[in-house]
Amino acid sequence: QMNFTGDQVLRVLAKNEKQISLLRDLEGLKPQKLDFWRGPARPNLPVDMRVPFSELKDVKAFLESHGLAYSIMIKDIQVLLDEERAAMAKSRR
Amino acid sequence: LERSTSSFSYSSYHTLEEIYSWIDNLVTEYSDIVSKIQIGHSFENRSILVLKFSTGGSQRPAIWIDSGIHSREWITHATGIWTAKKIVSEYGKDRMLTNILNTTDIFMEIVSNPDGFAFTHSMNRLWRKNKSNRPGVFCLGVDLNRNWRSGFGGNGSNDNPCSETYHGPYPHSEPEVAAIVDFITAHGNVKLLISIHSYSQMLMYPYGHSLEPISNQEELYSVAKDAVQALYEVHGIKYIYGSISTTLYLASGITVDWAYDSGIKYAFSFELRDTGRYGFLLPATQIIPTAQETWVAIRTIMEHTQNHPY
Repeated sequence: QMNFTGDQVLRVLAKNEKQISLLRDLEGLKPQKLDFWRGPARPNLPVDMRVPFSELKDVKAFLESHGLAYSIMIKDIQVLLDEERAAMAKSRR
Repeated sequence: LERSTSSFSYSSYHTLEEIYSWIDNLVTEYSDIVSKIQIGHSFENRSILVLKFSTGGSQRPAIWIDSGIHSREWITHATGIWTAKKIVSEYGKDRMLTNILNTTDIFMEIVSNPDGFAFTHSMNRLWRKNKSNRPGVFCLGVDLNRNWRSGFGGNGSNDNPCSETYHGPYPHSEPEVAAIVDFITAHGNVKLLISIHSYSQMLMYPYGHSLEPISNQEELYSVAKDAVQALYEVHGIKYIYGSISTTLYLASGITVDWAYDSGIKYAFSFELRDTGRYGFLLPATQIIPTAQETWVAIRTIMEHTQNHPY
């Protein structure tokens, strides 16, 4: 099983088309690193991206330097995955 | 493995083997109304199974519902399973559903991407695509919702095999997509297609590959509005609705665009829950409420389709 310890999902609220375009640029800057769960669409829709632990510092710096407001939707993906597995095992028992 | 559909837990997530075993149990227990059809094999040679709900007749108009085309969207398979059980349980009780099944067949493909789904259990919970690979191509998988002919390769899809929205080498190149295309084309009388995705609470209709409104825009908008309102009344979950390209973003080579271009006027795509906390990792405790609200929306759309034959 791939392990996602420390990976986070950031929820970004882009204010305008310019910020949406910045997020698309970010995807290009980090090929195969960022995993958009909700891709950049339009200003009134949140953008969710899974950021590997190793990329968190860079990505957060990018967002902050461009005034992109974000929150941490999932603080550690592996914690939720472990809970999901435990729930399946419990149900099976 | 569970030996009956009543001991099966509808409020937890299941493996591919458990789901396929449940399908066999469902067909055995409700053989008067549901049967199983194998419409093809996946890239890794897994069976691609479709449930057929029918009370007889031949060449009846039909409704197609698929879930799980993006494998990490586990809530969609779980909702499909609950919905299938609901259909067999409600036939004979729910007057509207009974009327539909007395004149219409319902086809449900619960695991539309079996290889990807198995992979989310074995190696990578966050896998989205199928598992195809081609000589000389380093990355695995095609996005099965970018591989359909309509608008293939256009905006909102990617020609990079390592991208999550890679559209594949050519339209319908993927066996999982080709199986559905062949089945629906051969059937020739599908009147409604619903493709279930997650997440972000949206109900959408064509087009994704173009901003041009479809000719039935007003009607589908109105149906979506009614369905979303009915869904909201169940658990208070708010959806937005509209065409894919105006509600979300341009996305080319997608199921509902192909369906609409193939003459299936009623073509809808759901994006189920999350409400902003769990994304694809929606806790199993939300499976049944999600399925309940989704069923009411699907029922609303089916009723409109039934009342507006074409």
